[in-house]
Amino acid sequence: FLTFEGDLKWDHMDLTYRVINYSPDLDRAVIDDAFRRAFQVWSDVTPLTFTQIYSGEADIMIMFGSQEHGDGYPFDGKDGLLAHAFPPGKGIQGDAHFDDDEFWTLGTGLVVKTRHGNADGAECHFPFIFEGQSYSRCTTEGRKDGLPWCATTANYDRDKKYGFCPSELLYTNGGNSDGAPCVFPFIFDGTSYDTCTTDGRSDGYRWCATTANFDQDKKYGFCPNRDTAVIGGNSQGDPCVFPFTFLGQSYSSCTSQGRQDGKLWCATTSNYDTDKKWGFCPDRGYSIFLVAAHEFGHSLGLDHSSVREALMYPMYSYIQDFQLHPDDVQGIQYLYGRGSGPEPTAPAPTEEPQPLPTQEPQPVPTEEPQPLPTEAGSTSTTEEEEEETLEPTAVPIPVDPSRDACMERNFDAITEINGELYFFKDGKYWTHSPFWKSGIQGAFSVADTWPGLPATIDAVFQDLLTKRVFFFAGRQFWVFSGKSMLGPRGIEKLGIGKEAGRISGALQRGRGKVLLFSGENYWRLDVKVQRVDKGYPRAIDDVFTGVPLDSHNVFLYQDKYHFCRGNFYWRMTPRYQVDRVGYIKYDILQC
Amino acid sequence: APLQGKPQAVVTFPGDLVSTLPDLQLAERYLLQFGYTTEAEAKTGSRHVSLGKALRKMQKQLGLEETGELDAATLEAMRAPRCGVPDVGT
Repeated sequence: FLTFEGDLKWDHMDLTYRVINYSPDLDRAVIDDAFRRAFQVWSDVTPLTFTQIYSGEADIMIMFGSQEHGDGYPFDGKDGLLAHAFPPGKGIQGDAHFDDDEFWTLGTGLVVKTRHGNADGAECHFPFIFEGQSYSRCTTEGRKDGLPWCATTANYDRDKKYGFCPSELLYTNGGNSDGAPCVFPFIFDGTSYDTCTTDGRSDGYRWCATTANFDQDKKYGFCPNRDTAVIGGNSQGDPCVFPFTFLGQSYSSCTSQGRQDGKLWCATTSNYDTDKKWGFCPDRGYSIFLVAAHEFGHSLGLDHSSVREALMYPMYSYIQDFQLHPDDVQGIQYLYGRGSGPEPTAPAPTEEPQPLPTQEPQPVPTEEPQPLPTEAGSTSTTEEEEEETLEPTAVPIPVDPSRDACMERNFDAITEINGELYFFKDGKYWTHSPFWKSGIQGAFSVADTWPGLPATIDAVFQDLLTKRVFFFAGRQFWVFSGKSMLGPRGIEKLGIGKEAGRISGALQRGRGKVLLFSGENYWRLDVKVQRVDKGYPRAIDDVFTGVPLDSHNVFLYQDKYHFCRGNFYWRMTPRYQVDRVGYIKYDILQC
Repeated sequence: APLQGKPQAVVTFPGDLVSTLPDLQLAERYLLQFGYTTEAEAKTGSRHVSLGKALRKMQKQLGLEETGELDAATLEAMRAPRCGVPDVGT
């Protein structure tokens, strides 16, 4: 190892650092985490401590810059010089600068931008609340099967070795079972879809399907192949980060695309390798963690080492499972002595965060739509749970065609059943299909179609996997499955406490979950086990910001969330953005 | 490297052009930039001798075979991405 002339070093151990600016290549949280880990490399083997400050003058000021960036030592564009730093001292001494013309990654060497998501590629939908904590980006990321993923510190499951998104916010990227993403909206069998409603896994791929394109036999959904989109990337499925420079040419989109081993890829005209038959992204991306750990070695007083495997060797090479070399340890301890840490017999293994995703995580249980536990087989029937077998009902006949849905105010409940909208009011209901130009049908009698229900109901929803229809009135609920009814039962059986006087609406979510709304709170119901999940209720305003908190109806329609109050509805996208406010009558009923 | 007086004007070429610089020019620039030779040395001694001496110094520092020649391994090392702090001197 080498120190600088005069063994320059800091005269105190508790050092501060400040990140002046960030590279756009990675999330700030990821860069902060990388710098934190890079300092930890040195604090693990010395008495040094490092504290990040966010204003004022720190011992070590860190910045990204390109070409001449203010210190008289210009960078040189892409590649070549990656970064530099100054030995300990006042002012610019100790500072570290990174060339922002480089592509900074977490360093698998592949130019791969990590999509927010979890270890098996399912997109997390940010911001999301996880155990009461709100997250707006991932903090840990890695790769599994060549696919990038990320997790937040909270949702990383060390046992399973992968992160996961809270299921109520699981935003599965639209696609089919071999990973080809659907391009939304797409029309399938005359129905327009703009998100997926059912999702699961097959052969290790995440997929999602709409109610219509889910193939029970094949057990997967599929997109009309004309609409299959191609994600920018290469034949290993690593997405290219656009724009990228290849052989001096800048590209901002792919021009050729195809599939290899079932994976999607795209290539530019020039990075398409006709022999190999695939395109590729420039394979350079520099590990911000490794380069920072090296530069911080300079900031602490180490010069370059001639040991090739040492961190302080001047040339960059990507090191998987990084460990500080004895040469580095001896150098830094020569300057600052050993910390209270264990005597590093072998160099203290200070590695990248544990390789999160490389082990195959337990396959997320494929949630093929399973029929609900059939109560029909259940023997214990209390008077509450008696089961009536109903005569199959014919197509309902309007009992009061003169009663005009357009004249009604404040429907008792609104929901989508089998692709049609149902409007309930005082024991009557109307239907409206977005596709058949037949307009509004009805009024029909609720008692004719669903005998045993009270005249006034508060909420209805159809479980998308099993097609069962759940009705709520007061603190009771009924479950209709085709021709058979179960109930009434108390909603406390679902685990909903006394604070809920009535259910005002429901939103179906992926994986057999349904959000039930009451007052300013909501619960997440696991339909299969018919219990609400732990950690609920939660405040509507935490996630569904911008909609009325006292909505009279809440329902999912054409894969968007609708919150109704009075004559108006607020429509919200699966990304929790209100994208429309309008009149229920004109926009939804199309009066 | 610690700032002492006015920083010498470091001649830098865009990193992605490095790959197309004539080898000798690339080598001279690299050896100057990372402290293996100085402007004075480069001017006084005969070009070949001073270059050979500086190359040997660089090959030793970077753990390469010390041939004193601008061989392939040395050229590859000169083109590899690296830290901007000089290897030798202040």
